[in-house]
Parts: sequence; C-alpha cells; structure tokens
Amino acid sequence: RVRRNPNFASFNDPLWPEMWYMHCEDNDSECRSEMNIMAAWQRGYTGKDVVVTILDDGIEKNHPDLVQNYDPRASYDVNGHDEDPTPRYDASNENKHGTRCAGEVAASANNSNCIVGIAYNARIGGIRMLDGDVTDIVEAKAIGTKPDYIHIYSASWGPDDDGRTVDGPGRLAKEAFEKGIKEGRKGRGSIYVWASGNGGREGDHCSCDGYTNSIYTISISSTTENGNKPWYLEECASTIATTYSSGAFYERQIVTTDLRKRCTDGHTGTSVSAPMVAGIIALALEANPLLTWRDVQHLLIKTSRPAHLLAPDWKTNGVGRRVSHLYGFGLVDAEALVVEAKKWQTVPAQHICVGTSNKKTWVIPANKTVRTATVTNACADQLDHHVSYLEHVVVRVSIAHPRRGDLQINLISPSGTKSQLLGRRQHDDSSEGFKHWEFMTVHCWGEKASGEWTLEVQDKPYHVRNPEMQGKLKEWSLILYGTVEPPSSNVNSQHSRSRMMEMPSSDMEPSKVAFFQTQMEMQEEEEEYTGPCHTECGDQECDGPSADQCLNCFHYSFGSLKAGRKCVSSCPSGYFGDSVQRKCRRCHRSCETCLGRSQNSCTTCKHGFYHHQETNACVMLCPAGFYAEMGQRRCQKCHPNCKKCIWEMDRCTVCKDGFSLVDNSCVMGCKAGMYLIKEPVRCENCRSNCRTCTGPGREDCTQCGRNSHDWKCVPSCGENYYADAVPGLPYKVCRRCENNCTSCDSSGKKCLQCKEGFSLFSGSCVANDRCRNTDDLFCELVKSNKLCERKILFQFCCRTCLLAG
Amino acid sequence: SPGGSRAVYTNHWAVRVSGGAAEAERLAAHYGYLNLGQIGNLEDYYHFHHSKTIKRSTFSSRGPHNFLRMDPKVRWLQQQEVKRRVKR
Repeated sequence: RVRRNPNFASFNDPLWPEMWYMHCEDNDSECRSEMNIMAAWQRGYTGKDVVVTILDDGIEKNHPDLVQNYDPRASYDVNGHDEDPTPRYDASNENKHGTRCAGEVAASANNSNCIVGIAYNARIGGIRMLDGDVTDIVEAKAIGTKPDYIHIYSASWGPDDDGRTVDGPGRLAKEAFEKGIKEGRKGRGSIYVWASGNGGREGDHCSCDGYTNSIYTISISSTTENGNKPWYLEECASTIATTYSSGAFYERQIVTTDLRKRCTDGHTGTSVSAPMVAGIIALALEANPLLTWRDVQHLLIKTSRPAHLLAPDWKTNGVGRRVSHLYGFGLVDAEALVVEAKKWQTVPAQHICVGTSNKKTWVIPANKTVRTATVTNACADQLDHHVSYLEHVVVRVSIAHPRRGDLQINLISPSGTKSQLLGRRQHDDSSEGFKHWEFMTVHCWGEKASGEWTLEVQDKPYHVRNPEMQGKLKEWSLILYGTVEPPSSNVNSQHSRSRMMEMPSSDMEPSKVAFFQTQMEMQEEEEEYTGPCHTECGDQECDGPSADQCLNCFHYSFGSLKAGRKCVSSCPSGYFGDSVQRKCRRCHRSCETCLGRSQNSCTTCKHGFYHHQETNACVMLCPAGFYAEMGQRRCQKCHPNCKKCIWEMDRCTVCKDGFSLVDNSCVMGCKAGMYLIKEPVRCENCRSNCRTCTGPGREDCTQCGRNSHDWKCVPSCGENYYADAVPGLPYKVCRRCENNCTSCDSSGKKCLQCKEGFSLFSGSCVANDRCRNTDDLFCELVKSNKLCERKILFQFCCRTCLLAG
Repeated sequence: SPGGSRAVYTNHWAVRVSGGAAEAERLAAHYGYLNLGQIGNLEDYYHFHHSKTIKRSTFSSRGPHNFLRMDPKVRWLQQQEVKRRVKR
C-alpha cells in the first residue's frame, strides 16, 4: 500500500486523482497501487535521459501534456516518408491510438494538464507506420528506426485477431529485430515491448501472433482493477508480465492523453499495458543504463508476481516461480524493478541450442492426443551452445491438418512444467496447417534445459469432420535459449524482498512462511550458513544442516517445492531415481518399485497387482499360461502341459492340445480313434467310422472316419446323396442330390441317374412327357442360337436338343 | 497469406542488392523503378517503387520489370504484400 507520502507532493494534473493504479488517495475503494510506480518515483527514478518511442499511427507532438517531453529525434513518419509523425486527422479520429499510448509513458507531471506519465521525465517520440499499407518494409523501417538513439520501442498492434490468422514479422522485420537486438543501444540491445495478443475479438490465441511469440519482444498482458481476466485477454505462453488495464464493467479505467489535445479514459486492452511497461522499463534504465535486453527480461520475470491476480492456471515452475498463461509471471513491480536494476549484474552470454529435428510423421487421430518426446543434453557437448539455465524455449512445428483451429499443442519440460503453446480456435478452418511455425514459452524460465521434453498435439474437432482426413505432425524441433552458468548472484537474491513483502503470509503454507521468514532474517542479517551440510548435499552448498536445505542433491531430490523437497540417497517405494535429473520420479501407479516411469518398468507391484516378468508390468490378472502367486505377488508360469492354471503351477483348468484334463492335471491324451477312461486311466477305441471321440456313444464322436450323415458317421452316403468334401474337416459330409436325381457326382451338380419317369439330359433329369411336339421352326431358332446350352431353354425343344446331341 | 485470405500486393519491392547504394540506384533506373533508399538500418536491402504497377492487386505483378529478379546483382527480391494489422 502506497499511501500519500506527506513529503511527496501530489500533482496538479486534473486526472491525477483518477489514476487509481498509481496511488491510493481515494480512500473508499480498494488500493491498487501494487505496480509500485510511485514508490519507484520516491526512489528518484522518473525516466530521465531515457528515450521511448511509440510504433503506431502517429503522435500529437503539440499536445500540451506531451510537448514538453516530445523528442523529434525519436520520431519519424514511415507512411509519409518524412520526419513529422503528426497523425492524420479525420472525423473519426481513428489515428488517436499512438497519442494515447504516448501519454501513458511520458505525459508531463504537474503541468495542470491531463495525467502524469509513468516516466514523466523521459523523452517520448512516435513512429507513424500504421496509417497506410503496412508491409514488411514498413515494419522493418519502424523497428529499425535510430537504434542508437531510441532505447525502448512500444508497440500495441499485431496481426488480425479474427481467430483465423497466423502471421508474424516478415523476413525484413525479423532482420530488423535481430539487428536491433545485436546493435541497438550500443550493443546492449533495443528494448521492444509488445502488447500481448488481443484485438478486441474472441476465439483467437496469441501464439498465432508472431510478434508476441518472438524472444526479442517483451509481451505484456492486462488485468482489471480487481485482478480479473479482461474479457478480451488471450492466454499466451510467451507473456512475461502484466499491468492493470481497463476492460471490465464496474471496474475503473485507465486515463491518458487523447488526440486534439484532449484526455480520455477510453483507452483499453493490452494496448494500455505495453506503454505502461515501456514507462516502467524507462525507470529501470535510468537506475541502470547498462542493462541489456535480456537483463530487462530477467528483471521483469524476477520482480513480477501473482499479487491478487486471478487465473485458473497459476502454477509453480521447476525453479519455484509462479507463472500463468494469462499473466505470465504476474503484475509488474516498478519499485522492485528499479531496486534490482540498480545492483543487477549482467547475465551471462546467451547460448542457443538448436535441437535435432524430429521428422518422424505422426498421424493425429481426431479426439486423440499424440505425445512425442525428445531427450536432449541441451548441447552439453558443444561449449558455445550448452544451455543449463533456460530462458526462452521455442518449438518449431510443421503440422498438416484439414482444420487448423481444432488443434491444441502443449509442451512439457523436463521439470514437468506444462506450457500451452496453442489453444483451439473455433473460427480457424484453414487447411494450411503450420509450416515451421515457431511457438515460444517463457514458463520454463530458469529451469534446467537437459532432459526429456514432451510435445502433446491434440485434435479436438469443433464440428464433425471426415474421419479419414487426419492431421499429421510432420516435424518439430526445440530451440533452447539460456545460459550455461546460473544468472550469477542475481539468483541468490531470487526471493527478493518485494516478492516476500507482497505475498501475504496468510495464503502461504506455514512451511513456506517459515522458510521465507528464515530467508528474510538471513537476508536482513546478511549472514551465510557456514555449518556442515547434510551428506546428501554432496559438495554442493546448503543453507542448513538438514537434507532439505541443500542447494542441490548428491543422489536424488525427493518431493516438490510445494510439498517440501529434500535430498535422499535412494528413492522411496513408488518412485524411481532419474539419474539425469537426479530426481525421484513417480512410478506407474501399479508399481511398488520400478526402473522408469512407464508401466513396463515395474520391478515389484503394489497390493492387488502381480508382476508379469515377461513385460515387467504389474497386472491385476495374470495372462493365460500364468497363475497369480500371492506371496511374491508374481505371475508364475503354469505347468508346460497346461494352457491355463490357477493358484498353482500344476493346478490346470485347461490343457494344451494333445493333453486331457484329469483331476486338474493334464495327461497325455489318447491317440486318434481312442478315448480316455480316467479310472483307471486308459484309452479305449472309438466306435467304428469315428475318427475321434470322447466316449463310446454315438454322440461322443467328435470327428468321423469317412462320412458324416445327419451328424452320424457312415461308411458311404445313401441313395439321393453324394459325399461332399468340406474344407477344414478330415471327413466328408453327405448332401442331397438334385430333385428327381437318385445318384449324382461328387460336385452334386451332375446327375448320374434319374428317378423313374424322368430322363437324364446333360446331367439333369427331365420329365419324360414334356416337349415332344415342338415345331421345327422354333427348334431351329433354338438350335441356331445355340440355346441348348442354357439349361432353362432346352426344355422347349428337347427333341431339337436331342438332335443337336 | 494470413488466415487464408488472399494476399494483396503493392507496387513496392524490397530488394537485396550486392554492391551498395550506387548499384541499387543503377538497378532501379535500369528496370524502371524508383529507389526509395535503404530499408532502415538493414544493409544491402533497398526499397524500390514501380509506379507503373497497380497500387493494390490480388495478383503479383508481371511485366519486364520483373527481370530485375534475374539480375546477377540481385540476391533477393520480394514484392510487398499488405499485412492486416489491428490495434490492441
């Protein structure tokens, strides 16, 4: 709570009292000064000698609240190819945006006009580049304007958020970014602050905005006065931090300068947040002008925190930082930023480890999740590329898909941090898929880079789709950015004072409170723990004698930061030791002990499960051929003669072929043609004509010797029947010949002998009294058309057919 | 093109030229373009304008001026598309 500091004069700017996000002078509503901007001013930082520019539709340089800080050298008109960035005026005032953003950064203080800018002594300019055709050239020119003079570029625009677009900086704009990062600010890198994806429409996902997904831009999102998610905000794994903005009913707005020398409270969205952070960074650059572009990102991540922001997905990453897709690492803290900036030591050089590309094609069935993992040593074998401590993680993905909007993509880091790289977009029915699109997450910031990275691709159709048209993950690769050494002493003060001050102990676990309190005491007294460390700490440092106070573990670390972590020499049951991460990881739920995470890595099983040695899995029911041995909870093999057995090896229930079950034992069966008598055990012959049987009776015959007739075995088939060979049966089956036929061949189609009163014609029986008197002509017709071969027709002219022979 | 909507081409080109500003000037004159100078601080990249090409078109430009693409001094060339940008 930053109350009105009696010896800090208030401002006479008319809208100062409305600036609830700066101070708490309005006593009857909740104090929302957690961005601590005033506290930073009280430390003497107001952005002096820092130059900021707004990439937008222009800036009203003669606005009374801007004119004093306006800097022509930080301005340019790309649309008009001249030095004057004054916006084009029209009836709709459509080009008001740049002027509104500029006021947030550097509106003068105490000039009885409008508001007070966050860096009210910084110099402010504008690059007019949105008021006309925006092309790759235009963007490159804007981004690359005067990099040795301008320190901070603020942009509150991006690709269309129609929920269908996937777009980002073109080749030239990318080159301009890279050049700005390498050479800008005399090699310390231009600072690009970007408004996180949102254009005022819903159903989009900001990972399709290539600007906020760039590692070179500081992507900033927004929260409302009460810490709620503004209706327009998109989740984004690349968002670094958040500021207040407007965008919820019944909650207070942001005020700023407006076109035509006016003021407004109508500026909203993440358009508000980017300039705010630009202003806050200006304070930090005043505190430490030597900060590099990566230092600034480290500082923002270190000092931002959840405060009272409400997000369903707050999680703690692998190094204990709270992060969310809505708010990144949380609300910015200007005071903490300038304090840390003042003593900041430049982080080690950035290393880039480009992982090998996974080119195996995976089909993505609808309503299914494809999970593919890659294990990386984070280029440990390449000195200049080795990454130990992560910063940005980029995943370059190529996916073919019939309807791109149905896709959702997650990335899970070796420490288990899950980033949603892409959410589904209901309006995106493009069939273009993604071609080498680069998704970026900052959620793993500070974690160890080496280990197993898992990519999850889910296909969740919004509408019924042709099931045969499936997506394909064609290729994906990891690009890890970070450092080989820890970001040095900045890490030690990781739990910075402002963080602890801000996190009310009431909602922290007691252990954590105690932990922080001991930390606080330690810090305030600035004493290092010099006593002996626990053996499990190995030669690593510690800040206490017990195993949960090691800085790192010699063998394994067990537990989580939330539940408490300690170093152990071996992992408890239900866990296995991950030798790469030196961490105890959970076994599959059925395993009592295991060698890995999968269900086929069990070595012993939990109660109710049995270990199947052939698959190293723990199963509730042993497979055929095995029985559940209770004592050791193992599946043991049955007797070789048994196909199935229970309780004991030779307690058979089903025998293998050639064996017969006798009192739970499988004894050699009798040869064919005999059947088994159990008492005393002996073999007897089957009935005659019976190839196999189970007993002496007619019905006990299971296979006939020669023929089977009406399920009886007979030596030969009787009159009107023929013996038909049935595939798969060793004997023949008697079947009836055609009507009126008393004897037929083995095919049953050709009659050999007819009943009385029928004559045999070409294998068929014809009644004797039919077709004697057919006239010649008709027969000639039959004969000339050779119709006799047609069985149905030859009856019309039997005699002709007879003649035809 | 973003979001599947058709690309809109302009009568501006980004050209990467080896040989510096003078070479860029020569190329522009030779193929009927107006050289608007280097693109920001991107060395070797120049901004050409072709007044005889229609200002906005859903078709990329055709015509002899496209021979510029084949000139040995041209390392890369891109006809500029209009990018849809919205304010946040």
